Amino acid sequence: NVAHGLAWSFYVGYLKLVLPKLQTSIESYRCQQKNNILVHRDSWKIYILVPVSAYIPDQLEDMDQRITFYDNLNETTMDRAGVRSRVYKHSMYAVYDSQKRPHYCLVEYATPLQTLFQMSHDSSAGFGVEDRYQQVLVFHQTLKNILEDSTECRNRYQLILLDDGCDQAAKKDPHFLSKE
Amino acid sequence: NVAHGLAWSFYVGYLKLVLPKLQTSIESYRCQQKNNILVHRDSWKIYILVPVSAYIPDQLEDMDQRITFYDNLNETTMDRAGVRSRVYKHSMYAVYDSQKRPHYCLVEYATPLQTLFQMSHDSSAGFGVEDRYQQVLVFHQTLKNILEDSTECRNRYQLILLDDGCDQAAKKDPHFLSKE
Ligand SMILES: Nc1nc(=O)c2ncn([C@@H]3O[C@@H]4COP(=O)(O)O[C@H]5[C@@H](O)[C@H](n6cnc7c(N)ncnc76)O[C@@H]5COP(=O)(O)O[C@@H]3[C@@H]4O)c2[nH]1
Repeated sequence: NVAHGLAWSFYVGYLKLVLPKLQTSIESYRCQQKNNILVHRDSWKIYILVPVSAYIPDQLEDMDQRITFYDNLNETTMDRAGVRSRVYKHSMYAVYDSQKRPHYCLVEYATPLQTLFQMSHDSSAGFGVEDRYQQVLVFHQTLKNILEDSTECRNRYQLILLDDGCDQAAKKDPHFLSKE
Repeated sequence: NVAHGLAWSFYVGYLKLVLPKLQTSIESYRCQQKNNILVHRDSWKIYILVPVSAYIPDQLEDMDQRITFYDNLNETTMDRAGVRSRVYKHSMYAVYDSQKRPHYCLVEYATPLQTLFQMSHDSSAGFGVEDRYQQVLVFHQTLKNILEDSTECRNRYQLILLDDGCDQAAKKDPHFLSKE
């Protein structure tokens, strides 16, 4: 079951490693920058976007003009599987609400969905477009269950299932985020 | 099928992106360093270790004293799924042969196997230790097939299936590499 394994990979190889360090990264960033970004602790989490289309652009701005890149948090490095000092970082975005006020938050797409998308377009993968929608839901549910059982990741993430075709989904996201 | 998805993920999300850039990274490294490392073009590839135990240490030296970290190639960065300038890098190692001569090469473990290993130890993953050996072989075969069909990755990798329990497998690897 492809989506099941990809959800585990996303947790084991990434979220389990980076979410426990998130608070420290944010505190050291705020200490250096001395700005009004990420003031409230309830925004100290990564918003993880899970679009049901599995279509993952590499730049968030491509999906919505109300969201713009602001800055990266400081990098953390770890020795991983023979790669010395492999780098992990998160990007912060300004999300503009209907009154054009910016709300700052850490957002990224669930990268493993790019694998589902590409597999559904490669006949040798044995995985079709009709399987893909179902697999995105399996990915979301599996990841949700793993994270809810993970004490070290508590309160450091928010999974957002974008339940629509690409265009409408992106419009929902700033709306959702700007409510925070 | 978990291993099938992880092999596709390793290709789509990593090897397909980094292997085509490998020659350029090595050329620019050699240009800056002006040393005798990676002189021969047939060593311009990543040796990807696939241990059947799926046990992946984060440092290669933990598995064998005849291999030591030498340097990292220059980093490459790419915007990926909302993470701006995500960093990719490879590590170079000195592998000492029976006459204690160093042979330099790019080596890393197949990172997705860490997911297989951890899943087999977490009862909620629905995946046991007895499945794991079979899944490593599926991973290796699937990845082999994908890479053989990939023109952009040709000659830039060598898959090494370490066909034994951890200790003996690691001793085979320098032996293999030191023959190159
Ligand atoms: N050796 C190595 N060096 C790398 O830089 C690298 N980047 C990815 N991979 C492996 O390729 C495959 C595809 O990667 P993808 O990004 O789709 O999924 C990744 C991605 O969704 C997330 N992740 C891991 N590292 C990062 C990171 N630095 N930034 C954001 N997300 C990350 O967690 C998943 C699993 O990661 P790994 O378990 O390390 O192995 C991956 C995976 O098997 C790498 N392998």
